[in-house]
Amino acid sequence: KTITEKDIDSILSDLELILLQNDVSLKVTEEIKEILKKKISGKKINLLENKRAFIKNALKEAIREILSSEKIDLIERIKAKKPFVIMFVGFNGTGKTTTIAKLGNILKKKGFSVVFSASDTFRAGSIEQLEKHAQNVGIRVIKHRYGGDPAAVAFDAIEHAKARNIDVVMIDTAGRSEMNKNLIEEVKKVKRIAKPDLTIFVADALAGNSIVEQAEKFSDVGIDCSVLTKIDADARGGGALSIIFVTGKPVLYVGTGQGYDDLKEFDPELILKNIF
Amino acid sequence: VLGEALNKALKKLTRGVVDEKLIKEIVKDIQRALIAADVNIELVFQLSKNIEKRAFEEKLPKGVSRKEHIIRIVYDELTKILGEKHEQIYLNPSESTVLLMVGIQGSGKTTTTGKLARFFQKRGFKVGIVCSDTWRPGAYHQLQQYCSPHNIEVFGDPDEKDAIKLAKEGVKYFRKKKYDVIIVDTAGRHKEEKGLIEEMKKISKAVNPNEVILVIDGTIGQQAMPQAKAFSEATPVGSIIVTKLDGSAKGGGALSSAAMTKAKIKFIGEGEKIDDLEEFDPKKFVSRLLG
Ligand SMILES: Nc1nc2c(ncn2[C@@H]2O[C@H](COP(=O)(O)OP(=O)(O)OP(=O)(O)O)[C@@H](O)[C@H]2O)c(=O)[nH]1
Ligand SMILES: Nc1nc2c(ncn2[C@@H]2O[C@H](COP(=O)(O)OP(=O)(O)OP(=O)(O)O)[C@@H](O)[C@H]2O)c(=O)[nH]1
Ligand SMILES: [Mg+2]
Ligand SMILES: [Mg+2]
Repeated sequence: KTITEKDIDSILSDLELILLQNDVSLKVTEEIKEILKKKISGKKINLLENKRAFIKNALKEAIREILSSEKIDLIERIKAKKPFVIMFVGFNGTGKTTTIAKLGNILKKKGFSVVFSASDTFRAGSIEQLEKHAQNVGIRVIKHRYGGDPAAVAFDAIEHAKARNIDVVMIDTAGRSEMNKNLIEEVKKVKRIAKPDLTIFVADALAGNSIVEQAEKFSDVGIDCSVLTKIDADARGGGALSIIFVTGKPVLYVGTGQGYDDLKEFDPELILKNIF
Repeated sequence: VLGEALNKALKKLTRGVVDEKLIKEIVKDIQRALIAADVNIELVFQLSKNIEKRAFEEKLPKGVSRKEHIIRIVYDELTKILGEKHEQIYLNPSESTVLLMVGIQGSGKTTTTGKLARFFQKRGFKVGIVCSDTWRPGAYHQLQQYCSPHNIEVFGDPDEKDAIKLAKEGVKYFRKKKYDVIIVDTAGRHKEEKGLIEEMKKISKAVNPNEVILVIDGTIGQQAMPQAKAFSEATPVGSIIVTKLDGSAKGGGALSSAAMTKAKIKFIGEGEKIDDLEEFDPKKFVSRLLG
């Protein structure tokens, strides 16, 4: 028997709903549906096979493929360059500062020396917050005053790292709206000066459709990978699919809580388990 | 008997005049708009069922197109959830009004606490803020730095580990000073963190707020409704403030939360500055939601 477009439409309509309920954005859900249609419509399956099972499995494999594309070996990259500069960017309140503390903690445990750059010179209490986290994990913070130039702090932190033979510099930036052109320009400037080896986009797993707009606008800044936080809040993780689909870059870690050990390597099966 | 047959025929006739295909198409478009705006999927289906039913059954008013009529129905169905106009936070005239800010990590509680305090201060009220967040590093400093330029007093103690004790002491402190409004900021939490949900219950029991305000991130997706449900079951939510609507998000999660908790959205946040707080306007919100 043949899989027709009509079959795909009717069977995908309820699978589509499951994707949406798992916080995959509407735009990405529809694009995946189109990709799947092109791939399997007209395909012949034997008379004993179940059409629904075939289509469902094709969707699962298509999603697995998207989620598993390109991996980044962070440790290998860090070993290859000194100081290795990592910059964190993203929307307000997504967990950038906390993620820096967690990743700094992980790298320190693996034997690397780390320094933080307090390049959020805007938000109230941002420097104290980073400093307290740094104190808890035993990492030094390079900071200026509030209102200072974020790029200048990053420059200072990198110079400090070069002088002290430090392995990794992690740059914290202020949260910003993807719709604010001036703020996007500001973070592009920080990137021009700091020339990071890795730029990480931090997003909230609880976010819905706006995660696509965030991913697109921050992608414009130039990102190498993403971290999806607050997965522990019963978030289904569909945002990971949207981000990877839109940016073409992998999700490196997921945030699974507020403790320093709550950063786990991204596992596509986690998302697939929720959806299927 | 003749009357009944005629009635049936008339019904069929009017049904025939109604463009079923067009109505279904328009409702499908509205469904997509609501889903793209982050409205809870179950709520979208409930709403579109009501909208479609009314579109078929209600008589098309003179001079109004089918599409305009359906849009009016959509507005009507949404304002049933959101209310017709802006609703105030009620202030007790005879004693301090205590407001308790709760919500998920990073939703904007601390920033909104400052904004709300400033809102009341501008209107001539004496406002005090209590920082009872004992978890987040720099929480007290954040409030202190944000509010001190406006001479809004913040009560807190970065070394205190007991959030309930801190909230109690802070409220007592401002009650003694006969402040009009006391706003208590709390640590972020979500429904899976049972210990923190329990802490929130205890804080609420200790300070007995006039209103529990749920601060919702404008970007929140399908988890808005289940989270709002859990918060409301722990501490009945009196009102909602939606933040970050200066991003690309349409705020459908907040609408879903309002539907679940029966609480009204009273303010929206459209920026990080202390004046970026606006009184909620249902019509504006719905038109933005529908794009
Ligand atoms: N439950 C949970 N909370 C998290 C996670 N990651 C961060 N948080 C919390 O989310 C809140 C915001 O985190 P921050 O690190 O301040 O976020 P940010 O992106 O730096 O915020 P801005 O700099 O203001 O834009 C804090 O309360 C964190 O503890 C996570 O994976 N799970
Ligand atoms: N763009 C924008 N950012 C906002 C708005 N409201 C708050 N923020 C930002 O969102 C981030 C988080 O705000 P907080 O007030 O720290 O959030 P919180 O709920 O207190 O966070 P926790 O205490 O960690 O749970 C900060 O960067 C704020 O400046 C808003 O309306 N628009
Ligand atoms: Mg931060
Ligand atoms: Mg806070």
